Amino acid sequence: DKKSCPDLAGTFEWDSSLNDPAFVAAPVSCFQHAPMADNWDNITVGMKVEVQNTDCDNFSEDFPDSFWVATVLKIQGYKALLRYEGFGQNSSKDFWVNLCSSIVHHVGWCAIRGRPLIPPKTVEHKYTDWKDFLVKRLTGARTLPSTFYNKVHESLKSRFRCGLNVEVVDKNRISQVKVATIEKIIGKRIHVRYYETDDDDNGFWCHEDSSLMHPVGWAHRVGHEIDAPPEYLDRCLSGVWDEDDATENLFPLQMRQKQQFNQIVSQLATNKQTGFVEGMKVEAIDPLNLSSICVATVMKVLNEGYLMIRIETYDADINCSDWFCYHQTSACIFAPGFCEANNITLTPPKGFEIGAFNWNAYLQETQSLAAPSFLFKQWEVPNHGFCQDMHLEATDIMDPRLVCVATISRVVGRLLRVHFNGWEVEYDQWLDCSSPDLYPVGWCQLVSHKLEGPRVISPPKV
Amino acid sequence: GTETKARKWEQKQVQIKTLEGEFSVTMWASGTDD
Repeated sequence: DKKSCPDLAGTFEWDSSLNDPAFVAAPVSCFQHAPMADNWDNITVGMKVEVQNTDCDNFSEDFPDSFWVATVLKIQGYKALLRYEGFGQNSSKDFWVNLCSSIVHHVGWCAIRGRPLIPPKTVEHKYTDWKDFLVKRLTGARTLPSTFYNKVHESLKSRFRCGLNVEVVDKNRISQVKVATIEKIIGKRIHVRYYETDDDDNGFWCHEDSSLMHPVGWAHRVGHEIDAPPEYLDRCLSGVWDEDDATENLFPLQMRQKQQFNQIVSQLATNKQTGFVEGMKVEAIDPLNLSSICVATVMKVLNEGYLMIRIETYDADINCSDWFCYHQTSACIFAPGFCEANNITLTPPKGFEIGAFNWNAYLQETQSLAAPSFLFKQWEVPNHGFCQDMHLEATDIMDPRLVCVATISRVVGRLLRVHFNGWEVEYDQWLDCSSPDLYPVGWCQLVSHKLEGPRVISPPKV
Repeated sequence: GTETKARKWEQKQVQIKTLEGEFSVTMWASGTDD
């Protein structure tokens, strides 16, 4: 409710865009981490629902007493275009609604609560007895399961709670993680406050499935740099955790990643192959400029398949503060030649002109090895369902408290180029199709997160 | 096909209440009720 939640003031509403016949939102089932993604294939056009009847005398959102049956005409993300039963071909009162909102229910919901369905004013005189009409319209039709709203509620719950300690990439030094405490959770997006920071530091936001957040003890185990208080480091050594420490069981994706890594290690051993080694060259998404895929070097191989990567676009930092940790199963690192093979502009190392860079010459010149392509995840392309020009809501990774309206501008296998509406292409982001920073249209409204609208450039003042 | 529908969707008797009275209709609801 925007009235009771000041954080939602100015949030963008999709409704006017949804009426554009060319508008296509990415389907909810494409976003595996999104609420109801697993059940969304059962939500179909033609389905009947009971929904608030706003076509009545004295309707006010404060007294939403009247309900009527409506048909789902279109589905875009979580939003559905509904038409009240009895309107036939009359589209004058069609309206968009968030299907997961509390004003939409399965047919039968009102009767269970002893409330009669009230026909909309526009059509109330069309039939003298609505029973015959409704029997004809509803018999054999589909509706939502009676547990739909409970499922929505369940799927919105986070695994985490406020007060838990985690290790999160340090926004001021990306080569290290820093101990932080969860302060707020909105739609499974987690706001943390780093330990020992000024009051004016606004902390960091990431999704609970983000690869930027780790369980307690992670840095110690994999050999990653960490900034933490001495008593925390003692706990890492002893392995005895506080009740407020977020342990590995809360990170199922990272546990799965560990299993995948063990499988890769044994596969490599069977085939007498080696994995990633220091000095190998790769192509990697620049963590500080997600619109670029750059020439990069594996600077260090950590435990459990983690790699420290340096993007070569910048001058090398003497303190290694520009290194960044990617897991070797990450879909954000690629074998040399990936960009060329997919007609993507590769950002060359510092000192090279775009277009003048050649991998073979560079490997020779630097006397280094290209990481072999079988080590990368990029060849596994799931049937993700994303297509160019689909609309969605996406986190601005450079300011991750913001979720913005966006469009998929390119699909390369499992890799998506996400464009922020109204912004220059320099602000685009390459993201994997399974990124937890992408959400269906209507997600912000569902979880009460502000949605940033397209940038509107106002004309210069005369 | 029908077999898939039978597995994924189940028939339900759904109660409807209008100002004229109550009655029931047979509808399909997805198996997520389980």
